[in-house]
Amino acid sequence: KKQFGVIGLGRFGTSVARNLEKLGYPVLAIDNNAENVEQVKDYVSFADIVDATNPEALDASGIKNCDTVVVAVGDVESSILISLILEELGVVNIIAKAASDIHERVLKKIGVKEVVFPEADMGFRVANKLTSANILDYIEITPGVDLIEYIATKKLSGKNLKELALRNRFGINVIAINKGNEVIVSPSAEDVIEEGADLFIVGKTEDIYEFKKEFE
Amino acid sequence: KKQFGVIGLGRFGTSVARNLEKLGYPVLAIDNNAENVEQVKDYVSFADIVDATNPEALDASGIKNCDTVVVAVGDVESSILISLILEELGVVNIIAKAASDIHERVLKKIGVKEVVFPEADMGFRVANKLTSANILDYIEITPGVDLIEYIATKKLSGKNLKELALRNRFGINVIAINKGNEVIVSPSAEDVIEEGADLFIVGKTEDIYEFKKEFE
Ligand SMILES: Nc1ncnc2c1ncn2[C@@H]1O[C@H](COP(=O)(O)OP(=O)(O)OP(=O)(O)O)[C@@H](O)[C@H]1O
Ligand SMILES: Nc1ncnc2c1ncn2[C@@H]1O[C@H](COP(=O)(O)OP(=O)(O)OP(=O)(O)O)[C@@H](O)[C@H]1O
Repeated sequence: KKQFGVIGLGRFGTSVARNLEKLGYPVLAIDNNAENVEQVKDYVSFADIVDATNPEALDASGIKNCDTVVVAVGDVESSILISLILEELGVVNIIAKAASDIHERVLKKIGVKEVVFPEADMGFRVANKLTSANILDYIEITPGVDLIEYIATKKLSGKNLKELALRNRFGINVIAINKGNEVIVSPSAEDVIEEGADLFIVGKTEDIYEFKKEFE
Repeated sequence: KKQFGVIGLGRFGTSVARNLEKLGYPVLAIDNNAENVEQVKDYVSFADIVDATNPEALDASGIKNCDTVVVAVGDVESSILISLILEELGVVNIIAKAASDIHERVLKKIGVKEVVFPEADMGFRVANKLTSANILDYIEITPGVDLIEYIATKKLSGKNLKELALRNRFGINVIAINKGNEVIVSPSAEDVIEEGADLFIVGKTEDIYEFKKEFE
């Protein structure tokens, strides 16, 4: 079985460690703060108080036996230093969170495979949700293609997907409908939309924009 | 035009404020730390140094003229106090970030409309990405229904969507294919899948699990 390491047990690191264990994978969780280790030790396979910016201490922790290590430390300098030490210990798969574009660029230069921005991602989603009356959620799934959760307006109500022809008219795809009591995944052409139903719609950013304008 | 308030200009609050302005909506950005206000003031309509836990100071800031206010303060006690003051000032639409379930429960009791967990959300996504070789991203779009970005394996290669009949066999829907040079949204039945292509697949959690098992 693959083993994972998580360094930094703040909100993000703790969530990664606990979710990995829930999925059945053993985790070595490290933090330089005893209290944070204490809070996590009952949910992970191994937990250890280590200052990860100290190369000997990190080496002695056994982190290099992990296939993948997540660096979840907020302080930019520490995060960069820890990623560098991991690279020198021979850890191939390193994922790190970053607080800015410049932080990401340095991490990538060191050899970090993937960089995530938990706060910026959520900031984008919240701003898009707030500025459109009918949008409950707005997720960029790949650059230029978005998934929105859209509350069906009166203009959409009482028609089925065939009549609405959203794919032909706008290039967008209704991939699921939440009718309150049940969620229909891959709705068929005959499925009728009621006002207030939750529609999950995927499309190119500009196509979603046209759709919103038409039915708002 | 709707006006928005953002209290707390850390990574999350700054991202919300800047994205709202990019979408064309004026923002009043508040923080008790002058440096954080300084960093944001060129990107927002209004910026002010205010201790938001002080009711008179918050009232004088003009935040109650905002239709929606986002509370992006990390300290749990401050976040709760600020949300309470906003509620008493008559702000109806309050969105707040939370660090734990208990924090969320208190905010909801006070009247906060929506609570987000930037770090926990990303923790879930990263853990799911890391534990499946072919999954590049894993987003829960609504409880029980997920969207995954999946690298097409050899077993899927050379066949079109009609032949694969993924909808009939597993109840899942390929909603987009990224072939590297272009992204096809709402692929047709004749679209052929090549090994290594990025597939965006939506389905119920258990159906995605069955699909992964079959094609891994
Ligand atoms: N040198 C280090 N070695 C090990 N752990 C560290 C080190 N420096 C910081 N940490 C730990 O990393 C964790 C996350 O850091 P911090 O709280 O500063 O960031 P954050 O970005 O606010 O975290 P989050 O948003 O995930 O809650 C903390 O638990 C902290 O104790
Ligand atoms: N009473 C207050 N009034 C106004 N702003 C405040 C108050 N208390 C804290 N803040 C600001 O809220 C912002 C976010 O708080 P903090 O950095 O503690 O949380 P965080 O969860 O680590 O943030 P993020 O993850 O978004 O970077 C900071 O810029 C801080 O100055």
